[in-house]
Amino acid sequence: GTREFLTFEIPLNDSGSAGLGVSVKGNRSKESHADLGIFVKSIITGGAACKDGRLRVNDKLIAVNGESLLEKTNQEAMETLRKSMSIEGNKRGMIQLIVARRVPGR
Amino acid sequence: RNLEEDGTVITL
Repeated sequence: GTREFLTFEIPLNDSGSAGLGVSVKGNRSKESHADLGIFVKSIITGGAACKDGRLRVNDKLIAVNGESLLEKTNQEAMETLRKSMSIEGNKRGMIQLIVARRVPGR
Repeated sequence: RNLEEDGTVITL
């Protein structure tokens, strides 16, 4: 299969303090324990991402509000996500996410 | 697959 990159601008305003309504997890290599990035673990029903409807479980988070997560460790990436949701996200009333999604081959 | 969760989960 191949991988496609998608950019979503998800409005936060209607969900107020509930944020994006998504839980994300860190994945790593079983053998080397090298960090392999942050992935969507679940999309909370009724949350902003659910209403927006485009995000999928297991999408890999590439960037948030224009800040790349790729060169970061999973922990640094989580911190970046937390920070962008709290201050920047709410100030802008929306969060911009770039995700990578595996597209199954024919 | 050679992938496992590293145990950290946060809600956004």
